[in-house]
Amino acid sequence: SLRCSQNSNLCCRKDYYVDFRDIGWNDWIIKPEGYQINYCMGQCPLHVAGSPGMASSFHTAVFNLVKANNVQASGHSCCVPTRRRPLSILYFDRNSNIVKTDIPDMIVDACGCS
Amino acid sequence: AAAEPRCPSCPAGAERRLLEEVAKKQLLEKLRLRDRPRLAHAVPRAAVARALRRLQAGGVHRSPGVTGEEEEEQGYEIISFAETDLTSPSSLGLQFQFSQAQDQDIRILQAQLWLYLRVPRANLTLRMFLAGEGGAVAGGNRTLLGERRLSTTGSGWRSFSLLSAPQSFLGGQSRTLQLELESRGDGRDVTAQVNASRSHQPFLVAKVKVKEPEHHVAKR
Repeated sequence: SLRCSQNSNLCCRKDYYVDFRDIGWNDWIIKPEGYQINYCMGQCPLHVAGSPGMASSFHTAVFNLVKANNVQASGHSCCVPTRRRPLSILYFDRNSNIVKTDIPDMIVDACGCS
Repeated sequence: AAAEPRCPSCPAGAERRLLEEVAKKQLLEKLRLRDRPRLAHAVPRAAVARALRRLQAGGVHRSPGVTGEEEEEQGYEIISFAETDLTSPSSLGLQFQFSQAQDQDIRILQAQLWLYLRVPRANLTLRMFLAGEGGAVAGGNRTLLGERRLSTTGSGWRSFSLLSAPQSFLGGQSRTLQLELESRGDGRDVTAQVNASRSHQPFLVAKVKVKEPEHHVAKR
């Protein structure tokens, strides 16, 4: 999966780190100090439909369908998260209890074209 | 928005603020919180550090993410510090406050009470009761959770399993445990033996799984 850079407008993963001190939440979130709120952005022209981040066989299948059916740009493929991971977090609840849990699917690791 | 002079490669101010708002919304939604918690009272850092060590030492498995048959359940590990109620010298009340929503289906996998005890002589018996609703401990309105013969003297942290507590133990908003230390009439009472000062606050460590009643996992 591509990481976004200045000179590409193809589907890629844009990284952004939120520091809990910057949003004033470090008083109730004990760990971690912040987290990656990455997101997907960029174009998905037809010749890359179903590409990076998905199984290459999926890309081939989609590409063959496009060729076989001479699909114009009627539909279009979207730049979406294709792999995410959990965020382990330790925080105080409103009764000053300490709670630890893993939030599933919280951090976008890879993007790809649907 | 005015460009951020301090960090040329940072996204412009507006994007930064938008992402921070998205992060706040995403965290509250995933933690099922309506708003960020405002702490009722600060917890001493030493007490937090000690409790976290107990949480780790308890052979804690990592609270699972979403896997297999546990898809419908979210794992939590909770440390709750007790407010002590010293009303009666012969017994010590420990009040715990929980914030689970009523409609959540909670399964307790492990629950331990940690007390800092000073045991003057061997073979004292400590009994633990669960008070009835509203913390009432009068008469029969309480449930014996267990008793332990304290065979060794001296001071230190000791843990007591609460697994005999009913599954609803963490479900209520507030729960009171009552400790009674058998004393052979020499007037020494439990409050003299349990150090419930701020620095040695009794605490409870629990591992639970929570199933959201309307929790639908999108099957892909």
